[in-house]
Amino acid sequence: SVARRAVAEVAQHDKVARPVGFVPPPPPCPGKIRHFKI
Amino acid sequence: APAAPPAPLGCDDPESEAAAEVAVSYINGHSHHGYKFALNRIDNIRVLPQGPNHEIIFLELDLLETTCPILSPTPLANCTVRSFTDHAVEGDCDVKLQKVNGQLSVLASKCHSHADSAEDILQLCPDCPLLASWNDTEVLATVTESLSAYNGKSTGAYLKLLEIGRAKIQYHPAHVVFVEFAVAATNCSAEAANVEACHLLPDDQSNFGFCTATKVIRPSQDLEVNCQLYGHQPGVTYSPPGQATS
Repeated sequence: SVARRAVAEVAQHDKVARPVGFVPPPPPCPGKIRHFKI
Repeated sequence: APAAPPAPLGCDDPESEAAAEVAVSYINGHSHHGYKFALNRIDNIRVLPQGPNHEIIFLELDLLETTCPILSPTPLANCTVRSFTDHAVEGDCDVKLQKVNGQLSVLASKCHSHADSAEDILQLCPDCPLLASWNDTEVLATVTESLSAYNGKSTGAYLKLLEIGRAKIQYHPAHVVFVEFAVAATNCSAEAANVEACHLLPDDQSNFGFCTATKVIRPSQDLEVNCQLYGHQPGVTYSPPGQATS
């Protein structure tokens, strides 16, 4: 439930602050998959 | 006012990738079995500042098995990651590094490896051979027969088995056993009569090698063996007379 609340807060804050055309930055982790995911 | 703490490192940041490269090099350098592993993804990174120019870095890495045996002199950058349908093996590693004055070094690492599920592979490729156990009867028989066939035809040193790296068995449309195994040269010639008395030569990369063999059991019997000896010796290919060449 802690995780769920944190996500909701970020989403709400993001919704208020986001200007038109804003692209949210990619999550810092995990990183990109170089080959394929098992 | 105190300076704001630096933004946390992202997994794809150049600093994270540099740390991961050092970690993967350390992991491969300290492994003596199986194959070299390549970085697939940085799962997580945490940095704990310790003081001026000193950090402790915790990395969680997702690695994939390559086709390069661990004893192979081929640099990791030139190694091919095994495909998904080759029944890929993944390595999950936790690595602790330190960065002192910009210099990275590994303090500790812990890895676990596991193969992809057979069900996932069969969904994509119903006839693909699947990884078999090292102590499977057919696998052991194929390795023994292959090495014996190679030694019986070779004019070089008598080779002894170091370890079986991989084995796969396919049942349809043909019954085929694929094996890969590491070998080492002994002080005997391949024609030696009493091979029990043969001893491995001192550790030197040129005394190691790697063999792949394919044994078709059904519909017809066939055996193909390829061995490559590292170091100064060129690659050697062997197939029993009257059977497939490569």
